[in-house]
Amino acid sequence: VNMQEKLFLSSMGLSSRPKPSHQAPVPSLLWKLFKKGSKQTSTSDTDPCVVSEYGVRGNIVRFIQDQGSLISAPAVHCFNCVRKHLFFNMSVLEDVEQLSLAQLEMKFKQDLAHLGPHVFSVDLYRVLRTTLKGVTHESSRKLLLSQSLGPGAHASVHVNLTDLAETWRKPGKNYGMHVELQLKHLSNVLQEHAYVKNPHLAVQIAQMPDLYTSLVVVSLNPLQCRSRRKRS
Amino acid sequence: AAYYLPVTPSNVCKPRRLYIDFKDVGWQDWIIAPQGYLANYCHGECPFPLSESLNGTNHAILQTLVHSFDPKGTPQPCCVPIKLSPISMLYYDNNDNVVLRHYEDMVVDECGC
Repeated sequence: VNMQEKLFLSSMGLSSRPKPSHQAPVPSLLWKLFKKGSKQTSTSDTDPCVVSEYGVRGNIVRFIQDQGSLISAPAVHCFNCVRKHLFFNMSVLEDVEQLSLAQLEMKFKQDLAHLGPHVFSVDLYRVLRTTLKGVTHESSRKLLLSQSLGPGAHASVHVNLTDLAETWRKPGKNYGMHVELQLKHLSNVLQEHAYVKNPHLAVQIAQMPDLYTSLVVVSLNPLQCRSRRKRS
Repeated sequence: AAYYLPVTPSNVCKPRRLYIDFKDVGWQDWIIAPQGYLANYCHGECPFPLSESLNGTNHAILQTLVHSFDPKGTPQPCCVPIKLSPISMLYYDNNDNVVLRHYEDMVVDECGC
């Protein structure tokens, strides 16, 4: 029975029974896709190997957990900011899988209305190489995205990282990313695009919104998803 | 002369109900949904003559004919799935990621000879 189970799991793309350490909440989008997939039948006109929500081919959708952590001083030299290392383990994809989409979602726990007269900038960097402890990160990273968010803005940011995630699949090539949140005074942003150094900001760092990040990865296993051919 | 086996409606080739409960195979710890599914299976005889309801292939009709001449040397055609449908599964992997996966050919909808 064990051998049969192993063979069956292998055909399902699993080396053995997964042993999750904790049961993370299921993202609402995955529930939605699951319910939609359950309704489809073999006679359905919709191609089950297309994830229409993203407009790409695929039969596997993963919400990959961020395994990074906050970067603490002295590595952080920015004023009134929070820097976090993001790391998504792309080795969970099998070699045979074709990556169709990797989309980073950055979600803020709080409503951004609490920012008052402030905005904060979100800078996303690709980490190019590892650095020694205590060395600044500036020379070993490349800016991917810079965006300002103020009160009333959407509490989430989406970034297409498909090409970058493809490079992360090669062993030893995934150094992750850095995300930097910096609080700025709205009036100063409008006038000179610079943050104010005033004593209140030390308190305001506590207002920095909590950030949750996840990577949605859509891939196609061509062995498990044959293209539909209509009989002539 | 052909040798006819008496075939009752209950033992002709058709889908039989098989519910797979993931608890029964000890997979409830990592599969989020569904808790199980109606997999079904095909079972039954493909008697001569093959009626339309048995979804016989041309090959099965010929094999049935040969079987009628030589029952010991050539078996009756097999009862097999001819139409299957997919299911979707939500599960946790070893990294606690939530995965939605689509699997083809998991539910037997129709059987044939």
